[in-house]
Amino acid sequence: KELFNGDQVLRIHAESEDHIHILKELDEDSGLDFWTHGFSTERPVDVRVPHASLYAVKDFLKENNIPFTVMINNVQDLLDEQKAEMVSNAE
Amino acid sequence: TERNAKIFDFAAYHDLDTIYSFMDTLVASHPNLISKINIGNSYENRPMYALKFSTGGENRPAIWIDAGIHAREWVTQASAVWIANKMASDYGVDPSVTSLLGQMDVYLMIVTNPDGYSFTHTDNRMWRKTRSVNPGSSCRGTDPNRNWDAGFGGPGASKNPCSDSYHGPYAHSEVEVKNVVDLIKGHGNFKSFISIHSYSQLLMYPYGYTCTNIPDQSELHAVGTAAIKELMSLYNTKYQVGSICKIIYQASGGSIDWTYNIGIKYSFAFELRDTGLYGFLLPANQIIPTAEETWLGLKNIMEYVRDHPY
Repeated sequence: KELFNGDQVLRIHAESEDHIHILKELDEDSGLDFWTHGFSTERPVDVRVPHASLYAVKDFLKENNIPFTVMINNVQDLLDEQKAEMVSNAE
Repeated sequence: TERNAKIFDFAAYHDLDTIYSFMDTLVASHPNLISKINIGNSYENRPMYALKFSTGGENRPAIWIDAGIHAREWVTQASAVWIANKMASDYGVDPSVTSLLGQMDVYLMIVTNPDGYSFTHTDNRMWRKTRSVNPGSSCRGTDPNRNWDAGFGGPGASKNPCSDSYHGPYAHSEVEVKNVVDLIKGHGNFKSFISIHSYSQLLMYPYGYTCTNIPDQSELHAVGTAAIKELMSLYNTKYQVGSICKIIYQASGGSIDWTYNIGIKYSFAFELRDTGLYGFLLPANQIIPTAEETWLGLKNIMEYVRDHPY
């Protein structure tokens, strides 16, 4: 079973075309899990970042002054909650 | 096992077997309205079922609705379960639904990617694709919404089998896609094709593979705008309307581009809610509100399709 301990989902808010250009370096094949797609200044993009890449990605965003928030602090915690809820519902 | 549709827990996520047994229960409760069509099997040989809502006639004009083509978008399969029950119980009660089903058939596919959905329950909750083996790669699966013969292999899809948006070796390579394609082409009288995804609160129409406007852009935009007005009236969940390419990004090989190109004018894709901070992990207590608001938007589109034969 795939576990996601320490993975976080970051909500990235591109504010300029420069930001969009820079973010395209974070492309799909870099092991990041894009939950929503399409970098734009209108809508944020949500990305699940594996724990191992978390600091590098956050540093990258900070270095480029690209605002982001932590949408989900620990993906596994939420998964565990969902699983527990399913088990109790089934009972 | 849930004994009948009345006591089924719609406010919970269920595994594939439970959803499939719910389908049998619903068919058994409405034998003159609903039948379960096996449109073929998945890559791992699971049956693929569509619920056909029909009050008779031969090859009537029809509406297709699918959910869960991306396995991890659990609120879509769960909403489709609730919508199936709603449509069944509203027939004969709600004049609009009764009129719709008096003239048209509705095909509702609750789990369009059964292998992927099963895998999200057993191995990887974040799985999105099919589970087909990619020769020469250790990575499995193709993005079933990049595998349709519409701008196939173009921008917004990856040629890397390890990518979540891998388009597959060729158009319709995925048996899950081919099964739907064959049903749609074999039937030949679908007037609307609606694919339900999550999340972003969007109602989209073609194209995704190009940002060129479709010939029917203004009509579909108006239909979408009216539909989200109905949807938003319930819980004020904010939606946007637009073409896939303009509202999200250029994404080739998508289902509604293919259906539009073969002449199914009223082709739409929903991206259901997360209005908060859960993404694909939307809590189960939001299933019913999501399904209720989605039903209002869907019903509005289906009424328009009913009243605008072509």
